[in-house]
Amino acid sequence: HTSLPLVINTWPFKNATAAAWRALQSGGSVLDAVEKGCGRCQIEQCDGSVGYGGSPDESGETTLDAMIMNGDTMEVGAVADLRRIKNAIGVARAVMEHTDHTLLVGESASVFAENMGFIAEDLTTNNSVNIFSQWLKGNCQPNYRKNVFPDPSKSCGPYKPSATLKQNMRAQHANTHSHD
Amino acid sequence: TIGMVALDQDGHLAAGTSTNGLTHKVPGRVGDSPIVGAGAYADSSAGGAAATGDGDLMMRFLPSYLAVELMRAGADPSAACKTAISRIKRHYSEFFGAIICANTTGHYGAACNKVPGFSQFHFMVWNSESDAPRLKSVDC
Repeated sequence: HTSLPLVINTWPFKNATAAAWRALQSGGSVLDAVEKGCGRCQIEQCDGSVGYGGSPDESGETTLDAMIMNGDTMEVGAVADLRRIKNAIGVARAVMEHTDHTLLVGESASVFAENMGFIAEDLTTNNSVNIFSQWLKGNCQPNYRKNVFPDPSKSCGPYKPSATLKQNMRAQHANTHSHD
Repeated sequence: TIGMVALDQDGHLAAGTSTNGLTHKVPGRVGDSPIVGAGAYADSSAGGAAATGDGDLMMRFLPSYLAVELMRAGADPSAACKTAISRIKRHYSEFFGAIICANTTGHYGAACNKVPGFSQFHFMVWNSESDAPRLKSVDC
């Protein structure tokens, strides 16, 4: 396994691997390769866990997290809970190249992105709306709430903290279809 | 979630991630993907790694950083990946997660935590040994 260059990525996202490889072959940097590779998955919504229209939160909204790291300079750019901007990895690179920060989050990160020229658009799709409405119909199961009432294992919120804190076994929700 | 590490002919290395996170998360929740050292880490003098899975748990252990530091200390990428996973498994035996690792000479490896329904982790590799991306898998 010593034959450079190398592109390796999680999950069988083949088109992302190819996009990164092509970026290297056409003279791009390794940063270009990572941006193109991850960016391909954002466009293709790889297995629903990357990009717009997937993994809606409790209010039905899709939010994006991304980071990019330069192994030569240890420069990093990252965004979290990014709203209304599809190209999260592109915004992460803009954080690295146009600020001295590392991580920008939430609504303000989206404002930064728009200032940097990224287009604001709705990240919901019929698919994410359908996932959300099915979840509401199923009494909001599964969810990530605990020690609140009403009983989160049986009903939707809004929730209030319960006076007693129980140390239950941690619910296991992440799986091959819902992960970071 | 996609996590990626790229290494060119001259040894320049970069890593990155992109994700829309866990489904039905509490609004405002951020996973491990954008956290340096958790979702991914890159150091051209040691290697790169990227993790995927239950970010709420994995971010607490900085698995990508750990894997790179183990490779800096001489561990091969597979061993580095396995150690990063086992560190988390020690505390959360049923956690869902996997990691990919690559060192500065283009060696690579992966590891995952075996839980019901997840006994093999698939990842993609492209290097100069082939003229197309290759699907790889590792048993958890």
